[in-house]
Amino acid sequence: VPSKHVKDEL
Amino acid sequence: MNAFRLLADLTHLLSIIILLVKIRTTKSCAGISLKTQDLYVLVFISRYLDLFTRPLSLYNTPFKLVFLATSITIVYYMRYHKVVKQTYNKDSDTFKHYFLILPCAVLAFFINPKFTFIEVLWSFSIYLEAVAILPQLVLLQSSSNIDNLTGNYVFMLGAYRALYLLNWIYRFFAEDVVRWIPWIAGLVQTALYADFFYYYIKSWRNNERLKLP
Repeated sequence: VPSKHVKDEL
Repeated sequence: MNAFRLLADLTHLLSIIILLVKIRTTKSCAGISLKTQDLYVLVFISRYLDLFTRPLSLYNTPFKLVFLATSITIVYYMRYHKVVKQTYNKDSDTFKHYFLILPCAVLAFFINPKFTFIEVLWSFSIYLEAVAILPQLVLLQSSSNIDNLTGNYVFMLGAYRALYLLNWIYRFFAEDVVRWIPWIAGLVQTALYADFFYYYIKSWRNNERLKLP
C-alpha cells in the first residue's frame, strides 16, 4: 500500500 | 477528526497538566526523569518546526505551542527552580539517554517520507518519542514507592499513543490513510508501556500503592 503522507496529526 | 484522536490529544494534554500540578503544588519532581523530559523538548522542537512552514490550524497550532511551552517549563523547573531541583532523583536517573538520539537520527536519515530538512527532523521526532519514556521507566523501577501523580502521569502519557493507534485504525478504514512511520513507531511506543500498564491496573484494582518489580 503506498504511504499517503498527510501531516495533520500532533 | 474522530473521537479517538480528540481523546488521545486531550489525554496527552492531561498527562502534562498532571505533571505540572505535581511540580507546582508539591514543589517536587521526585520520581520524574529529567532525561525523559529533555528528550520531549527535543521531540517537540524537531517535530513542530513546521509551525513556521505550514498554515496555522485552529486545532493543531495551539496544541503544538502548548506542548513546546510546557515541556520547556518542566525542564526549567527541574533544572533551575530553587526548591524543585533539590527533589530530583539524580542518582537514580541513570539511563544513558544520549545513546537514544544517534540511532534515531540515523534511522530518520534513511527512513523518512521525503529527504528534506523538515521531514527528516519530523521522522527523528517520531522515532525519538517512541523511546523517550525509557529513562522514566528505568527511574520508576528503582523507586520503592511511586506517588499517585507520577503514576497517573506515566499512565496518561502511555494511554495517549495507544489511543492514537485506535485513531489510525479508524482512519485507515474511514479515510484510507496509510502512514507506516508513525504507525510502527507508535506501536513500539505503546508496547514499551505494556509492563507499566499491567502493574498500574493491578495496583488500581487491588487498591494498593503502585510499585514496579
